[in-house]
Amino acid sequence: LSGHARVDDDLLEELEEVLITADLGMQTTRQLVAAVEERLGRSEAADPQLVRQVLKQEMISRLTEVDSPLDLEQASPLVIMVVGVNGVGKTTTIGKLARLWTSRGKKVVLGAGDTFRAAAAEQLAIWGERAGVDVIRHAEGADPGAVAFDAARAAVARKADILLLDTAGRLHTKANLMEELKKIRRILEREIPGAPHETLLVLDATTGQNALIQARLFKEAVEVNGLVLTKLDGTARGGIIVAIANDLGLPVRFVGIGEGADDLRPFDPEMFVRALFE
Amino acid sequence: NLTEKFDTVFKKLRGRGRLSEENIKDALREVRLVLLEADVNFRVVKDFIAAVRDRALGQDVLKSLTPAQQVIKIVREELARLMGEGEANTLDLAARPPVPVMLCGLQGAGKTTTCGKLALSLRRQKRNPLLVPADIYRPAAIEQLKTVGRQINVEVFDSQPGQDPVKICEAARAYAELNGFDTLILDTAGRLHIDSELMQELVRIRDSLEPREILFVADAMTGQDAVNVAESFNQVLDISGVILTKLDGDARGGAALSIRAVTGKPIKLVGMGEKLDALEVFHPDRMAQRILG
Ligand SMILES: Nc1nc2c(ncn2[C@@H]2O[C@H](COP(=O)(O)OP(=O)(O)OP(=O)(O)O)[C@@H](O)[C@H]2O)c(=O)[nH]1
Ligand SMILES: Nc1nc2c(ncn2[C@@H]2O[C@H](COP(=O)(O)OP(=O)(O)OP(=O)(O)O)[C@@H](O)[C@H]2O)c(=O)[nH]1
Ligand SMILES: [Mg+2]
Ligand SMILES: [Mg+2]
Repeated sequence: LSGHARVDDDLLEELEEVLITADLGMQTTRQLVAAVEERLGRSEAADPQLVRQVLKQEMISRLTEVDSPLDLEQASPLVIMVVGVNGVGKTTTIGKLARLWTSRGKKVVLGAGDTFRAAAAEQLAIWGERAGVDVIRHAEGADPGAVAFDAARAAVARKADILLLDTAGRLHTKANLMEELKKIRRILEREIPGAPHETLLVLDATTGQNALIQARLFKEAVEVNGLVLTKLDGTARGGIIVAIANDLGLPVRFVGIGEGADDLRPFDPEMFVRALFE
Repeated sequence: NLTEKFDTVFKKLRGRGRLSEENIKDALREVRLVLLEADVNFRVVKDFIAAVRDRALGQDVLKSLTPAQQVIKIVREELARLMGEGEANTLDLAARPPVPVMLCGLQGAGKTTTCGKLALSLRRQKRNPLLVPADIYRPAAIEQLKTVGRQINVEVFDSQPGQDPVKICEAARAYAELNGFDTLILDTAGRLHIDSELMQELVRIRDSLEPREILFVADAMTGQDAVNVAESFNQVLDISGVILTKLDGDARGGAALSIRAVTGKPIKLVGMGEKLDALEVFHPDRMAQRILG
């Protein structure tokens, strides 16, 4: 009769299904349910509506807790390195950010740091054209460190406000590729003290539990400080970012909601959680 | 891993004599957690556990001296069977040339790269493939396929961003007939399964080209959403098979089970790296092992 709340089994299974199919993962799901049980009294835990409401609030508060805005004025040029595994939307996201910040009157320069994948520099060049910004690029097969160096130099020389450096997609399990990323970071640091001021890890909303491992390993390698969650215009919910907020304290800066230059939104925890439950 | 978890579950039983149904259910609860952690879809896991439970509650397990091993064996066998063990999973190219092979899937899954891998593998089998860039939307997509073609010395049909993808494929077929290419590898743009206009574009390409193979390309790290995507692509196109990419990573690949469960179609090939020779035949038993961790 201690009044210890316990969500009833049927409701529990229903909530588990919602959270797990949203890719939160079992561990985070259990933590959230335990947190909800802690906050509710015995009789309250029997009210499905109330339980759901408290659960949403719990998720929103965890996301809000790690939320921190990206300060564009903290340095000039502000150097942003964009990293992530293959095909998640790094290059496209850079195109969108170039458009966003140019429309806000910022001078943006892009660095075509993917010198490995077929037509990667061409792809970024087209995005640069669309935003009306300079793109620093070398020939395919060139040293990505050299592109980083030139891009940093150019950003300073051209008095850019923001430098966005694209990098080749790479799996976090490939040690040599992660070393290459560290080298690129060191080159940026040497050229522009404090750079990169922001390291954005791009995650695909369709990815499951592996996104948590990606976040962990990229953070260990190159001090990721923000996330971009792409492809939220699909049916995947991207709930793994709740696990990432929980375990790694990383905030989502932006969400990608399509393939066009304007399909980018600042992250809104409330909207995100509401959409997850729909 | 699963063996350790089961040993923990069954260790409590040693000295208590016979195994009970409750013990088996505890073990199956562990299996459920393992599968969910591996990204197998929630409902697919439910169905799988129900299917395994009957065998697991059988006399040979309850009376066994090594019940943990028995349950694991059942789970592994069921999983491998579901993944398509014993099924033929080769590409069907038995048609009048040029045989069209169409690749489709979500954005970024690895279609363009896989088209290149396929072309190289077919060339090594003494076939004469033509790569067809039918993605007119993604910036430099056509250029990407052309670059890939140059790297492996396979011809790429010349298309332009303004053209209609169906017309591109039809023109490529005519070109292939005229010039003795025996296989057409159609690279299509990534698209959402909920984008009805773009899904209809795939239907039009399929209806006009009548591909021998319609291969759904899926990223091995896909999570719970795999069922929704695979089901839609299959319902709209009646895919002939699946290619799972980026298996060189450490994603457990539970999406493979979800995709199999919801489409019933064979997983034919797997992408094992970014290089164009990184394409392998799919092994159901190895996939089952990987999913179970
Ligand atoms: N629907 C949708 N598609 C997206 C979004 N962001 C990117 N894409 C698409 O995803 C695909 C891959 O995008 P890229 O920008 O090339 O991804 P990347 O991470 O740079 O890929 P690599 O450099 O090859 O590792 C493209 O087809 C993009 O149009 C998004 O928010 N929504
Ligand atoms: N590690 C690894 N990377 C792969 C594999 N297959 C493809 N990739 C990479 O995944 C990224 C996306 O590949 P693409 O071939 O551009 O994907 P796509 O499906 O054509 O993309 P869209 O046309 O934009 O839909 C590229 O960086 C590829 O090099 C694979 O098996 N392993
Ligand atoms: Mg890229
Ligand atoms: Mg492509």
